[in-house]
Amino acid sequence: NNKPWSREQAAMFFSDVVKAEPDFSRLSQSVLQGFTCAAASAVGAERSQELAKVMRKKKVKLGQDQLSCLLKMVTLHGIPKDLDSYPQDLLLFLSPSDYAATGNCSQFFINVGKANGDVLPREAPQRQQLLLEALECLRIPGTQINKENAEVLGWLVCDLGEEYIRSSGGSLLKDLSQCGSFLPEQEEAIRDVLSSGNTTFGPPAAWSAFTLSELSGLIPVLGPSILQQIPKKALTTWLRNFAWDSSLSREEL
Amino acid sequence: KRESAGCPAGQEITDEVLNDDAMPLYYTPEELRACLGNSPLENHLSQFVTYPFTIPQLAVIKEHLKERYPNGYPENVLSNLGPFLTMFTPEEISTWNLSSVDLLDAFLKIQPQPSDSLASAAINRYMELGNALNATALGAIGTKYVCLLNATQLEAIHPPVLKMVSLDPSACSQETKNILYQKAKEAFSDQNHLPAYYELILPYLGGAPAADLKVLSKKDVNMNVTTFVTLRRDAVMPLTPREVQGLLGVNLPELARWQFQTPVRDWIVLQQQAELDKLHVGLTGGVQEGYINLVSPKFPALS
Repeated sequence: NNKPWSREQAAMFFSDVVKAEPDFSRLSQSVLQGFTCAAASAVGAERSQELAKVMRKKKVKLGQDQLSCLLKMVTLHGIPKDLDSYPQDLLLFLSPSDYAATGNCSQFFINVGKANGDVLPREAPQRQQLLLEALECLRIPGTQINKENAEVLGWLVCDLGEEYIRSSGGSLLKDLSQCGSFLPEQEEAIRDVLSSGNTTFGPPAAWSAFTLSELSGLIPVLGPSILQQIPKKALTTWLRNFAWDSSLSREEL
Repeated sequence: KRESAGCPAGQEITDEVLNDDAMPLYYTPEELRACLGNSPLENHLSQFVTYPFTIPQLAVIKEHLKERYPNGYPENVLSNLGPFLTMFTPEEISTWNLSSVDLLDAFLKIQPQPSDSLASAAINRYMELGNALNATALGAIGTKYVCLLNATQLEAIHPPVLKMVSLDPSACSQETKNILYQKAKEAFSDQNHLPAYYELILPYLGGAPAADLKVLSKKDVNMNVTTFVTLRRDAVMPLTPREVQGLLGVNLPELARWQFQTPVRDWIVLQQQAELDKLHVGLTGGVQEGYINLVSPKFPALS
């Protein structure tokens, strides 16, 4: 219980040890992350709810299959009315109507925006569905999103189309820089917004090494035309200080 | 000496230059060629390879290393090649002295990771030199390269080795999956607790025959539908609706979303609709009562 396990290792404990544990809260985060669907039946529906609540308290990170299975166990006898007591990431597999007994749609999306969107693969239909419902809930009629709404959307901004990126100017950039990857048309829109200079970062010719570090998540998107405008000193200083332990590939560097 | 002679004054590549994060990047290929001469490159290789050199600069460095080690690269160079690796061919690698498992491990872990053709050349060379696919070697090969192993190499794996590595052969050929499944089944056969056995065998299930799936269907394993659709087609077809229900457990309702895709579709059309209805998940397209499926005999084409 006091050792750091990998998820695969921890899965082994769910065969016998975990299901027999009367008090799940005695189990460590590292052990609980091993939850498997194969062990779910042994744990049972009621105890699964208990287990899920403990997982929220202990901030246990689960993968897509684990979450989807845990949700099935938790909702076996209907959707609980206290969804806020369950791991936030479970909400990624629900809709605002499932959350109605717990809270309104904006509360739902405040939680969804803070959940770990990486759990859902880029092509998962749930992502697009959540985004559409979020835009409807936040009453965003056109394609312009302000900073406050961008903050609520959280990781969902990563799925916004190019038209939203263009219309929202700089207000999405901070959130977009947290996304791991972009579609080609999103990249182009980001480049257009950045090179317009109408952002808090100003035109690329005025950027400093600090600006580049703030934009680091967007650096691979910049492209030669923007890179050439950045003052050489800013770029080399950034390259020396940040490229060293950067996750960028050789080609991107 | 000859090379150093062409190096512009003050540009010699010394310890100090090699320690400066980005400095050698600004040398032209010609300057690099002239200034690498007697540089203490080997002492800084692991750091040096992280610089984003251009292809012509990399070519100069490769040439420099080749001149320095005409009889083959020593271990500390082979395991620290980094991006220089892209400059080598599989033919060159097939002559290297990859004589230890640690060296194979270090080679396959080079960042960015070797391409399939380079990794394959290294694995073949390692085995050609009489080395075994033990846990360290298989761990180094890992999921990324396991599909490159041929049937002979796979058969040489001693099953207990699979207990010490984490592999996912789902992207491999059917033959590879079949061989690895049998090895894994043998390796984990001493695991008495079912959920644990299931978790261990899960990555290998793409090679499981129908008989083994039928056994699993009685064990409450709650198989994911995404796993189910990657099972062997010939292993899925003989399963009854009850057995599929047993395999999928709480995940059974998700099968409806997959019912128009193979192999689920192919399986549905072989089942009695009345039996599918008993699953209560809305599967349609089974054989209606009073109908039977006739399999047309296939005759050899007339010459």
